Amino acid sequence: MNAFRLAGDMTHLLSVVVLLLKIHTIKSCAGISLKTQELYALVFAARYLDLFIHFISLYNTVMKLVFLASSFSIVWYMRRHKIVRRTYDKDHDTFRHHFLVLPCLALALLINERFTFREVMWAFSIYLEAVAILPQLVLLQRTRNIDNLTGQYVFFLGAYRVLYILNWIYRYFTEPHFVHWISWVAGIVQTLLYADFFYYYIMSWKNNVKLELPA
Amino acid sequence: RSDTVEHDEL
Repeated sequence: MNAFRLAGDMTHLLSVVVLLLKIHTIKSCAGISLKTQELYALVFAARYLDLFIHFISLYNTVMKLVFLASSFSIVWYMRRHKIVRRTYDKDHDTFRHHFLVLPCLALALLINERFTFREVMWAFSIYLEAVAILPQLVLLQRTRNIDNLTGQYVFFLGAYRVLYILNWIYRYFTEPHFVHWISWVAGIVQTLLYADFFYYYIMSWKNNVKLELPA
Repeated sequence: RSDTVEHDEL
């Protein structure tokens, strides 16, 4: 495992920690899109089907379990926790996320590395992850006061994607047969979705003003 | 290529 990959996984983990900190400690999920969180839970459930079948490393297994447990518990908190769910900004979180699922599934049936159940589900999870941030970005645009933790959460998520691209570039030159078109194309699309957010995030940080996305 | 695709990333 190279340094980019490790740094990518760590920023991904950090984003989850930041979000759990907000939800668990501050008991607030204001500015967080439940739709995006539901999509992530589905992404991890579909991708980690091989968890108990195919062992890669202890690191891999533990990280998978962490992402599965955290994504489902975040959804639980936002839907069921009696204090947290009251802070959910339901009226602004209106993205029709169900309409993302079917096209991703159709695409996975058409474009996959191998036409098997697990490979189709893997491709599905990759496509769905690429667009899962959209409800969150839409909600951010509609949120007047984006708090620091929410901004940091999205920033770390985006940073994770950038680092994964650097990891692929590194692997492409160091590993002889490392070509995964599906994850590369989907990963680049996913990263580009953050470009606008990154611009405003860095500007707000540079100018020391509160983060706000233009509608 | 083998029968299983190696997905070693998260």
